[in-house]
Amino acid sequence: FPVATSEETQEQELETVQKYLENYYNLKSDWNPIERQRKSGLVVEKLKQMQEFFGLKVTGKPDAKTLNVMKQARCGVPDVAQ
Amino acid sequence: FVLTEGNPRWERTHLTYRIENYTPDLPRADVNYAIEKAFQLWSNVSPLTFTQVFEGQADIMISFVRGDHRDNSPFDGPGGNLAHAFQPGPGIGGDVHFDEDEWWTNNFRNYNLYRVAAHELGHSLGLSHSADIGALMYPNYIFTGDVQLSQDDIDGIHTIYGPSKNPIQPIGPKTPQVCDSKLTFDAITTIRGEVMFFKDKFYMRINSFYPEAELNFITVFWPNLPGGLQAAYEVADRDEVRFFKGHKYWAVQGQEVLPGYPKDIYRSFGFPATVKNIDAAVFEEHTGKTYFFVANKYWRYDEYKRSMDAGYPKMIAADFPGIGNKVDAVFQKDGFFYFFHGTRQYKFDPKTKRILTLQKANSWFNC
Repeated sequence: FPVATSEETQEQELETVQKYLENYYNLKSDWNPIERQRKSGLVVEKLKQMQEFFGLKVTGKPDAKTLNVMKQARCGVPDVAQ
Repeated sequence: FVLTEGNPRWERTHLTYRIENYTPDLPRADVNYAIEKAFQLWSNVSPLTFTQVFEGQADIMISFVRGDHRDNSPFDGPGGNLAHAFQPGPGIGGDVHFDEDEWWTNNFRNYNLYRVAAHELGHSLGLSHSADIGALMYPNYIFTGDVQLSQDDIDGIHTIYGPSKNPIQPIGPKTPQVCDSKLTFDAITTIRGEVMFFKDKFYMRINSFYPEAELNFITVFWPNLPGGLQAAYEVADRDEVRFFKGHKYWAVQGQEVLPGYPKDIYRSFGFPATVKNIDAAVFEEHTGKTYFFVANKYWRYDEYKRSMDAGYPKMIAADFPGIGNKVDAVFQKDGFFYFFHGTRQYKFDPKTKRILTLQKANSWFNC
């Protein structure tokens, strides 16, 4: 069966990404069924915003460096205005 | 730096703060001292003054809480979110909350209270997060051993409250920008197939897999290494990199500083006492010799015999014609030496003793 790429399964990684973007990049957390289709596009957009802020390669994809930054201890104030 | 949206600021410059409760992780005196120092960082560079009060409502209320503490921003247990603060304003405005599920320290161990408080107070005064990794207002926790406002932080607080009344305006360190045409380097070395450039407290790193240069604090890799390194070189076949500052040097393998270091350059390499520091150094793999550059002279050291070759020092100009009389940094790649002096970089062929190219010092960063 597929072996997880790191200790975290990809599902957990996605959850990490989503939680991070909700906490610090104003990603909405309550999606109604109609909006859910737009969600993945918004996640990519917010992820790019975070990657740009941290001077990472702006891919919109949660690569290893991006995940590494997300797992670092940090301040709870969002990086973008509420 | 980034100002908080709407530019909130305190209309008074004399502000009060109160520590409502104390973490059991540290003695009360240490908490008081850490918070006092954090306020001093900001008062030293601005017209603001801060006075601690011990009862009633203060402008900035400071507390240690955990989990959901009824401000719509619950903490998340150990790690992750360490603390938060509110922008200037009445009531909860300006207040700072530390996550009591963290372990608060007054040293290198996670998490240093002084370092986190210094950051959160920036929010209390009206600053948001800065993308400058050298700024205290950078969102991620980084503790390099000293806590100092960067120029970016100072510029931010000056934009809100104006300069300090101090006739000598305090300045802070600037984070190097890899595409700054005036960028110069303290030291450069190869390390396990990569090239690392050192400037002040920072390293810049390039590797072929990631086009963006990585810039971070030297202490991220080597917590005990000082900033302001002066020379560095790799002895590749021993997987060892040596860093030099003053008359001391450290040897590392990967991220491990080898035991017994720092050592001094006089006993280990036989430099005369007149040599106060090394400007640059490079190991030549196929000869096993290391070249040390000091002012306008250079020494040659045999890494296998572990002794300095006879007949040195010699004049740089005699054997490295064209690179000038001073070297800031040098490294070897594919048999060529790359000498750096100021903003100039010379690609030099040691076999023919000729300069092949002259480039900008930051040519490696794809600017």
